[in-house]
Amino acid sequence: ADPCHDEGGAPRGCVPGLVNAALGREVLASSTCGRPANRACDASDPRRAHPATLLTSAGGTASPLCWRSDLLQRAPLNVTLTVPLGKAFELVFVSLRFCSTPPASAALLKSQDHGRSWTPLGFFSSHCGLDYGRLPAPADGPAGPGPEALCFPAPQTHPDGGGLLAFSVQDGSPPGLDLDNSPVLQDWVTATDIRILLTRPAMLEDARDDGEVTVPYSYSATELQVGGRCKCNGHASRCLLDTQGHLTCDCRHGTEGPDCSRCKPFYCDRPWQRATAQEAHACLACSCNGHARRCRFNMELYRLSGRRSGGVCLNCRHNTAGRHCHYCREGFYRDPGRALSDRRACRACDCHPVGAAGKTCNQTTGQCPCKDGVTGLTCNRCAPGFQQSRSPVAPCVKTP
Amino acid sequence: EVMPTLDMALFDWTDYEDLKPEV
Repeated sequence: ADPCHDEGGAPRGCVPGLVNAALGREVLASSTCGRPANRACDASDPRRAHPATLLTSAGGTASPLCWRSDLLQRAPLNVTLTVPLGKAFELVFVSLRFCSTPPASAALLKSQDHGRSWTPLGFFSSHCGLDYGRLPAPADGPAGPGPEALCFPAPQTHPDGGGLLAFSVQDGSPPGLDLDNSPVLQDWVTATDIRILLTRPAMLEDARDDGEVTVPYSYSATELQVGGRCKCNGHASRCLLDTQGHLTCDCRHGTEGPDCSRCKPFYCDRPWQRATAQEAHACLACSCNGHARRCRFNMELYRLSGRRSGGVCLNCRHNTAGRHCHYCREGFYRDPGRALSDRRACRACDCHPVGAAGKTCNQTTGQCPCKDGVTGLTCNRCAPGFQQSRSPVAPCVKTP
Repeated sequence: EVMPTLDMALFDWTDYEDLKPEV
């Protein structure tokens, strides 16, 4: 079964499955223990190392191996974890499991431009005003019409000493928004990279006034999950690695690009649109009767057609012309015995150089314009009652 | 009645050299 087409072959909206987009991705940690080595951590010894790769490797959960930051003794106490997802994903949730006491404050950010700029998705703190200058998140979601980064309580410490930072995209979005029909929600859930800022250790409550932590502290975590769907705008049901090893949508519906966010070159009979559950909005191939390989979209023609067709064929071949290569170019006429899509659908007029008054024939009948007294499709004979003269200007004269 | 095709050899191009088609 093809998720992107129904049983009759008609296109329908399709989306890749929900995956952990962070799985197997490299995590960039601003601080990792073991360089230089100490009693608890040695980056050069695999048995005693705690690299950031442990955050996104598919390790067992019974006895997790944990990433660990360097010991933090004085400000700044920030540690950043960054996960490039490789391409745009539509987020559903983000979670990070801590192996030791979770931080007292953290921020979750996303990038939509592969790390060039960042916007917050949420904050986590028991002192939202102090840490982030924000009010605690209202119980019923954001007050505004669109999604926004709210400040949620800091992760609780579990009985085993760890904790879980968990964020769902619904947490920052007002109820009732529908992904298919809400561009702001589509923007809100789209991310190419995820960044978690661990900004205040839980023990900072004990810190001295100069910012020095009384007990050396390190963040420790495992299992960073970024739940989401590869973003294909409703035009693919899966993402694959391309020849360069980049994750990219397996685009259908005449679309292309890493996110299926544009129409393929010949599929520009109407503007690109994201597919919805109700409508596939497939890109349509231009109608060029097989005589052109390229076309361009013309918005004016699209509007004039009642938003049905805006494609204009380029470089019509086989002596055809017109927006759809649907008629013959000057000097050629339609051969009624051949289909319009036939390479030889247009025949040369072949107007007689003396008998015809011009080189352009009727594009439908092939009739050349004949001089007085001349007849025939190509004007190559004198009409009945006329005979050939010696003058090329008046080749046929009345028979005396 | 089917008339014969125009015979190019019969035309006198003396005064119309510039109109003479290339063969």
